[in-house]
Amino acid sequence: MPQSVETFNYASYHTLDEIYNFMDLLVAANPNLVSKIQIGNSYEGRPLYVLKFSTRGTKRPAIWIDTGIHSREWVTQASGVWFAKKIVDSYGKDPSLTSILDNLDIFLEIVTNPDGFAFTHTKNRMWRKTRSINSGSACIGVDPNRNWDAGFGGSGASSNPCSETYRGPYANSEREVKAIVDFVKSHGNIKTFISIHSYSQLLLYPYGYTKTRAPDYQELNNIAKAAVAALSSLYDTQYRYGSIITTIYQASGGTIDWTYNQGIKYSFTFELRDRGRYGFLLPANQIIPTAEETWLALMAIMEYTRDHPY
Amino acid sequence: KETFVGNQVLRIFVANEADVEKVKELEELQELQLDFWRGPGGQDVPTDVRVPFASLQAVKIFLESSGIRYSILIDDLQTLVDEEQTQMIRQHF
Repeated sequence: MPQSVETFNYASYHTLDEIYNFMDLLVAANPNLVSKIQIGNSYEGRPLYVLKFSTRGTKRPAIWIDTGIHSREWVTQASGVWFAKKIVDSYGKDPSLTSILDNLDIFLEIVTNPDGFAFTHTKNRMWRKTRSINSGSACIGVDPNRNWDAGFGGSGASSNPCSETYRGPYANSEREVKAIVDFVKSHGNIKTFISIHSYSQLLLYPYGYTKTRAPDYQELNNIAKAAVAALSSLYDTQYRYGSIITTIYQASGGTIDWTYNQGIKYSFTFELRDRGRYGFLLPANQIIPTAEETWLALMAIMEYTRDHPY
Repeated sequence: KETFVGNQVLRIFVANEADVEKVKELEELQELQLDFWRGPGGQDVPTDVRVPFASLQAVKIFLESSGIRYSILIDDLQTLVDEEQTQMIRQHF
């Protein structure tokens, strides 16, 4: 187990216990800035933790970031850990991040699908879904990125429990999804929602379930363009951006389609690097470069949120 | 513990909508136990699919007979998994 956030190895992949221990260390080291909230439990009973970075008050306008909803996308959880440390290191030093946190809270869910993540470490490195049992099928799990109440059951998701894109029996059937839905609704003041996946090197905005353009299409496109430019400035990693359906493929029941329809205008989903050479087995020496470049894009989106309240 | 010995990840390049439909047909064949890492989408984004060793011949013949171009992205997935595991253990010590 890590002994402190300073000696924690950010350039290695870690187990669920190690990441949860890291969260406790981070909270203990920064009690006035970071707190840990449990928003629910997973199907197998693991706690679903969110780190809250806040300088004051409750239910202030907020930014949500989640990593690891697809458990095998290990570079996302690893990047989430790095982001958490970056936030505490930057507050009070980086004027831009400081002003963001003086105006907004940040919520960060590092392991959004803990059952799946534990399973990738113990039984099947390529596990993507949740671990819920499907009645009447021998196949386990639901794709949590097809389980949201936005075009649920439409094209781009499977009704077959054995498929990697199985949508589940009904919207929000997965506890991991429902926990976020409940949190977002009860909070009521989330302005930006960023869900982080890998790989493919994309920054996407709604919609995925319909070809209809989002009402804020032009603004979202402009933000994505600026964020991708910021990201590419560090290591020249090439990203594409656009709506989900026009940039990659049709997908119904996706996270950010739901958040956008809830009124969270700045809804984005990332597909982090690896240029497609290693798939979900991105070498650990690329964790920090990936996190560093992604951070620049996150900052661009967070700065825009700060400067363009709605 | 599930292993991926002999599993390959193929990158499929579609040239037109007909190719996309062919690849979607492939996706429907549950007995092949394919794991689509990306796609099948449009012509701009290649499709990446993990193919178990037992299905490799069938998939490659399907693609070649359909005139769909592909390359091998990962030759043996288990080798990469083993490398990752070794690296994690080394880092932890």
